[in-house]
Amino acid sequence: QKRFVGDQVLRVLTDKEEHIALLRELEESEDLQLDYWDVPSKLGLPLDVRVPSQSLQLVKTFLESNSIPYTTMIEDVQKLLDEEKRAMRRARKLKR
Amino acid sequence: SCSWSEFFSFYHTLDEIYSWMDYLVARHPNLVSKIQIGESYEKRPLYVLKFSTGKSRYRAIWIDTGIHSREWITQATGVWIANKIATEYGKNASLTALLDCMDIFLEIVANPDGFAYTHSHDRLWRKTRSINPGSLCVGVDPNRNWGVGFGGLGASSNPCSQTYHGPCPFSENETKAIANFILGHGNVAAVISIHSYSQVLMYPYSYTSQPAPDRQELDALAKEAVEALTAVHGTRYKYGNVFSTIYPAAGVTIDWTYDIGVKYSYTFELRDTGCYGFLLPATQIIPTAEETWPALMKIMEHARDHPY
Repeated sequence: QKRFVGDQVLRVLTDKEEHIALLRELEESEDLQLDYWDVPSKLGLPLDVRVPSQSLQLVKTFLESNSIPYTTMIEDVQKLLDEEKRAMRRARKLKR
Repeated sequence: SCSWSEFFSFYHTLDEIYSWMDYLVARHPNLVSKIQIGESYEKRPLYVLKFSTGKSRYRAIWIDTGIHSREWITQATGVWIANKIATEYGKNASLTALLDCMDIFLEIVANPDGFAYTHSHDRLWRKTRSINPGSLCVGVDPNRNWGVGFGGLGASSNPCSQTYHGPCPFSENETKAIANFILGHGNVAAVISIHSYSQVLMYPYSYTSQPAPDRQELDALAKEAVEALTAVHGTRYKYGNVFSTIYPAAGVTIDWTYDIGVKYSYTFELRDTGCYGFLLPATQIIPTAEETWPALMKIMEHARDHPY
């Protein structure tokens, strides 16, 4: 199964039209393999992006150099998935 | 040995959900039946639970969950809702009155290939699993594949995009089966397509900024439904048309259903509460389902009481 170790989900706050344009530009960069959990379209709506670990530094630098505010919503995607798997295993034991 | 509250508070695989559907039918044979409306690209059955008290063809409500496979809270909520409908009939006066004159069709796993793939290969898979000729990228966004405004704003022509609209409208078995079913039924009064995670309740349109002709009524009902939802656990929702509330999106379910005449066409985006996105912990399944239920009931009751 695909692993997401070190991947983060960044919550990007768009308060200027130019931010949206920049985020669309970023989305086009296929090398970064970003997974936009929403479409960058409206001012004031937070935009969550899953960033693979190998692209994190580039993306964060891009956001900071363009003064686009963001927070880290999920520190490590794989940790949440591991917990989810553990919960499903517990459920199976209960079912048996 | 597992109590039902425990069962509903965990995420389950496709096989487990399909088995549970058989169990529900067996427990409530006079109310619930399972019908197959087609098969997925990878030949999995597309099952719908039919809740019906009548022999004749009543007006109907269609509900689907999980057309985007990674939104696990929606399939889990679908399971809870199915159980709620089955167990509340005869106890809840409003639901009983509803089922005495309408049928409810519930498709819990609207994208079974994608859902199975989220369990076996990639937890964050969103699309269908159809092969795109000429591209290494797999899958079509089944919520951009409907025959309205196809290929317009908010849909991508790039097969590698998460919002790829597909080669033509209804290219995907998963969307075509629903469309065929609704058209074939001919008496569907409400369609509720359930997604996650932005906490909004929306109505048409998505592909145009033009207001839907029934905008005022749809908006007032959305407000009422959201108030009922928030009253349960205090979860905050927005509501409005898709175009202005979140983003333009062409080729989506509820625009198509609205344009073929299903006036009460709504789409939910259930929880996140701002921390987990698609990775909502299983502890939030029951609260999410509990708060969604009264909002669903508001829409279903309105459809029952306002035939058109």
